[in-house]
Amino acid sequence: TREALQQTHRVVNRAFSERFSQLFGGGQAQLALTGDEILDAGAQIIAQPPGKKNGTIQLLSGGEKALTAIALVFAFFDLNPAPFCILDEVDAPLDDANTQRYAALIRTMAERTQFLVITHNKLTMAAADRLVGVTMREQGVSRTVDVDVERAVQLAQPAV
Amino acid sequence: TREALQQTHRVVNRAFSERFSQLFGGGQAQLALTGDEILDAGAQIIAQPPGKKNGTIQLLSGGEKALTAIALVFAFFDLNPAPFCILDEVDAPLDDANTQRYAALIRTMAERTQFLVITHNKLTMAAADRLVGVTMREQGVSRTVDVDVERAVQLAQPAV
Amino acid sequence: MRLSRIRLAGFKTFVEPTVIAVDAPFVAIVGPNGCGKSNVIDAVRWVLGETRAASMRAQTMSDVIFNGSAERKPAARASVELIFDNLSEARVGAWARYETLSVKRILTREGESSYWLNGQRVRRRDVLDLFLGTGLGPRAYAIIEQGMVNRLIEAKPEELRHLLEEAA
Amino acid sequence: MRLSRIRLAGFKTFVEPTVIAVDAPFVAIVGPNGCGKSNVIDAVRWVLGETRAASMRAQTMSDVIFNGSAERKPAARASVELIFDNLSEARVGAWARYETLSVKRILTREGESSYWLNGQRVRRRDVLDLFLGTGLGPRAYAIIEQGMVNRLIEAKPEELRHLLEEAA
Ligand SMILES: Nc1ncnc2c1ncn2[C@@H]1O[C@H](COP(=O)(O)OP(=O)(O)OP(=O)(O)O)[C@@H](O)[C@H]1O
Ligand SMILES: Nc1ncnc2c1ncn2[C@@H]1O[C@H](COP(=O)(O)OP(=O)(O)OP(=O)(O)O)[C@@H](O)[C@H]1O
Ligand SMILES: [Mg+2]
Ligand SMILES: [Mg+2]
Repeated sequence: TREALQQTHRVVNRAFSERFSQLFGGGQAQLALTGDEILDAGAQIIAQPPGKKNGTIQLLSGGEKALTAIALVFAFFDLNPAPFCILDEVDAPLDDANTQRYAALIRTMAERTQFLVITHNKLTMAAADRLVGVTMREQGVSRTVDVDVERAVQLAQPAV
Repeated sequence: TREALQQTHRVVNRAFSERFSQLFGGGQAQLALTGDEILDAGAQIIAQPPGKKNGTIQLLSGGEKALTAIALVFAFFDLNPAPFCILDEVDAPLDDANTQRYAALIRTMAERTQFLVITHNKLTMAAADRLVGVTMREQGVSRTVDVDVERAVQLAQPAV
Repeated sequence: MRLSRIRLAGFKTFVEPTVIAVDAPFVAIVGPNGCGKSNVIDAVRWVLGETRAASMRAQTMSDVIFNGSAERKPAARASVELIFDNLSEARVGAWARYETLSVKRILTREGESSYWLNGQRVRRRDVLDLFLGTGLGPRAYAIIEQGMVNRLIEAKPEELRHLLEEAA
Repeated sequence: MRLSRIRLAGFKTFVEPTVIAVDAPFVAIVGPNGCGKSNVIDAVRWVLGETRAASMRAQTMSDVIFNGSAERKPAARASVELIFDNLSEARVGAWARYETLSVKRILTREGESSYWLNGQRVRRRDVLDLFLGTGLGPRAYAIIEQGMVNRLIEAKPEELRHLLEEAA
C-alpha cells in the first residue's frame, strides 16, 4: 500500500542518514525516490561524504561506496532488528580510519544486538570481545579454536 | 581463425596454470574449453587450490576466487606484456599468507615489468621499492607525498 | 535472546562435530582464505530454514553435506544446531516460554530432512513462525553475506525500491 | 621503457599541477578512501587514448576536468602527461628513436582536445600507433581497475571465450 511504502521509506531514510554520518564521521546521505508515484518510483542513493559534493553513489570511490552500502544495510536492519547480525568481510575495501569508525559503531550497536563479524582486518579484530579462529590443518576439514584478542593482534602484526 | 584461437588458448592456459601455482603455493588450474568447436565453445575456469578438490571457480571461497582471477589476469598479461602493469586494490580479500605470495610474485615480475599497485594492505606496501602517498588535506583536492617504506609500515601498525 | 553456541557436524567443511562458542556481544570470526568462515554463515542460514541452495553457494540442497576429502569419505548427513540463551533478556512474545532455545536441522544423503526445537521434532513452518517478526525471517537484513555490499552498490533504482517494498 | 613520472593538472581531484615520481620497479600507491588513488589510474588510461567515459567512471568526457570544490571553482582544462625513460632498455621497434618519451593529452572545458608527443602536437591515432603491440593498447591487461577481478570471477563461459578471441 502507498502509506506503508511511504512510512517504510521515511524510517529507512532517516536511519540511513544517521548511520552514514556515524560511519563517515560526518557528511549526509539519503535514499531518494525518483518520480512522484511512489508505487513505481525508483530509489536512488544520494551521498555526500564530509567535504565532498553531493551526488549518486556511482560517483564515490571504492571504499566510499562500500561504507555507504554498509550504512544502508544498518538502516534496513534498524527497521526490522534481529537478536543478532552477521557481517561477512564487509570491511575489505575500507582504509584504517573508516575501519575504526565501522568497528566502533558495531561496538555501540552490540549493546543491544549481538554481532558476528567475519574479517581479515586487524583493527576490526581488535575491537571485538572475542575471536573465533577457523583453521584447516587437515586438508578440507575445518576446525575452530578460541583466540585471545591481544595475542591475535600481536601475532597478526605483519612480519615485515 | 581457429588456429589463432587455439594457440592463444594454449598459451594462456599454460601461463594461467603456472601463475596459479605461484600464487597459491601449489595446486593447479586450467581454463577449460566447453564443447568441441572452439569457435563457439565457452571457456570455464577450473581450479584446485592445494589440498582441495577440483571444481569450477564458483565453488571456491571469496579470497580463493580473487587469487584465481589474479592468476588469470597475469596469464593474459604474459600473453601481451606491456612495459608496466597497474593493479587497483586486487589484494583486498586476501589473507596474510596469500598476500605475501602475491607481493612476492610482483617483486619477481618487477624485474622485467614495472608495477604500480594501489593497496591498503601493509604486507603489499612492505614489499614495494617505493611508496607514493596520496592525501586530501584540502577538501576535494588530491596531493601526493613520497613515503618511506619502513616508516609507513611502522606508522601503519594498527594503534590498538 | 543471545546466540550462545553453533554446533555443526557434516556441514560442508565442518565434517567433525564442532561447537563454536559465540557467547559475547561482538564476536570476530577469523582465519585464512578457504578455511570455512563463510561456511559457518551458510550453516546459520540453513538451520533457520533456507530452501534456496544458491543462497548457500550450492547447486542442490545435498551440496551442504560434507562431500569428502583426500583422507575422508563423504558424510552421511549434515546437522546444524543454534543454541540461544534467553535468560537475561526480557522474555516477551513467542520466545517468552524458553530459557534456552535450541533449533536444529538435519539432512541425510538419502534426502530425509528434519527440524527440531528443543529436542522435539517440528515442521519447517514452526521454525519460521518462531522467528517471524524477530528480524530473522527470509527478507531480513540480519545476515549480510560476502559480496552483498557490492550488489547493493550496483543495484538499479527499481531493485532498491523493491527492497523497500519487501521491507514494508 | 620505464614510466618515470606522471604529471597531472586539472584532472579530477588533481586540480593543482602535480608530479608523481614512479621511477622504480615496484611502486605502491597508498592513502585513505576517496583521496584520489584510482583517479591516477583513470588519468593513465585517459592519456593513452581512452574514449569511453565509462572506463574512467565518468558519464561524459568533460567529467574528467576538475569540477570544483567548496573552496575552488571548476578548472578550465585537464592535462595529463606520462614521461617514459628509455635509456636503460634495449631500444627496439617504434620506441627506438626516443631516449625520453613524453605523451600528453589536454581537454578544455570548451571541448578542445589535443595529444602531444615530445612536445609536438599529434593525432590520437599517432599515440595509439606508438603503443600498438606494446601491451598498452585498448584490449590489453596492463591496467586492472578496482572491481575488474570481481567481473572476471562472475564472467560467463561466452564472456571468457570472448576475452580469448580479443587477445588472439
Ligand atoms: N559440501 C562440502 N564438502 C566439503 N567442502 C566443501 C563443501 N562445500 C564447500 N566446501 C569447501 O569450503 C571451502 C570454502 O570455505 P569458505 O567459503 O567458508 O571459506 P572462507 O573461510 O570464507 O574464505 P575467504 O576468507 O576466502 O572468504 C571451499 O574450499 C569449498 O571447497
Ligand atoms: N571531475 C572531478 N572533479 C573533482 N572531483 C572528482 C572528479 N571526478 C571524481 N572526483 C572525486 O574523486 C573522488 C574519488 O577518488 P578515487 O576513486 O581516486 O579514490 P580512491 O583513493 O581510489 O579511494 P578508495 O581507496 O576508496 O578506492 C570522489 O570523491 C569524487 O567525488
Ligand atoms: Mg568467505
Ligand atoms: Mg579506488
